[in-house]
Amino acid sequence: KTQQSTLMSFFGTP
Amino acid sequence: MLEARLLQASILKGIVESVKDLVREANFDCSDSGISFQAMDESNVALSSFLLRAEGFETYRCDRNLSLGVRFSSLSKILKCANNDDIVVIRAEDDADVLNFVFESPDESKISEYQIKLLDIDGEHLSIPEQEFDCVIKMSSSEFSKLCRDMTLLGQTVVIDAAKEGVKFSTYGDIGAGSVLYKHSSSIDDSSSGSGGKGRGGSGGMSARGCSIELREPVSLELSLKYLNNFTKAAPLSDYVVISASNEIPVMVQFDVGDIGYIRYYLAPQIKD
Repeated sequence: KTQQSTLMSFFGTP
Repeated sequence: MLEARLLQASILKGIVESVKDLVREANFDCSDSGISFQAMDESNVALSSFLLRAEGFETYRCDRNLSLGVRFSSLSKILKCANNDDIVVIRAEDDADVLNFVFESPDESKISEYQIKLLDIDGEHLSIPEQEFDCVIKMSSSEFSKLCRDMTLLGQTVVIDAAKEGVKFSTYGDIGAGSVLYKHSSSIDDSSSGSGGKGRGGSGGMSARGCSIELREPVSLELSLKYLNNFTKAAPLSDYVVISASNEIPVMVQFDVGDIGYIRYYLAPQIKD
């Protein structure tokens, strides 16, 4: 079973 | 001020159509190098971006950097008024609260003018690290559209398994399971064979169902089909799509738009609970 991750956990906000 | 003249309205129409279901509103960042945009969908799962280089326009002038807040549904409505082969002139004064569009028929017999109101949008730019991907897959964009459509008939996510032999897309759901394997085809990877002449990134020689795979490491990644299907709305803009992936990081899906630029999407992967 998998769940959707979000981009925030990979890309930072400057 | 900004004044940009684009020979084919279809390019702008296509870009807006391929983003408007993912992003409600965003800033268009205009500089002397071109017009760019980056925004996430509301659930922060997918990021859409595009670049239109200044050199790709017939004429382009941008005196100082402008950030134009645009609602995509409004832009889409205005662009529906343009014919595909119209010439489009985009114009904005410095500190203006409207964006002006002029559509000229190719024979100059009809000139339409429209404007949309601009919005104040707090732009939140994500910083995306420059990265080398372990796997780069290039295939025809129409084949990619069909693949995503077909997978969606069965499941909600697709697993991409890229290995030396080829790349396998697989899915499963209530009614069953399915998979499609593309073997690496050299027909679109002949840039090193000395044939020369063809520009880099061209689609020359790519067969309709061919798929080229550059692989440094095997990659296995599970992705939401809902978003991938949204990305395929950019397929009419480009003959081919490039999917760049590494394990456990967002995938990058890019459609080159002629010589003018690209539309690029990032999609966060499915991760194990």
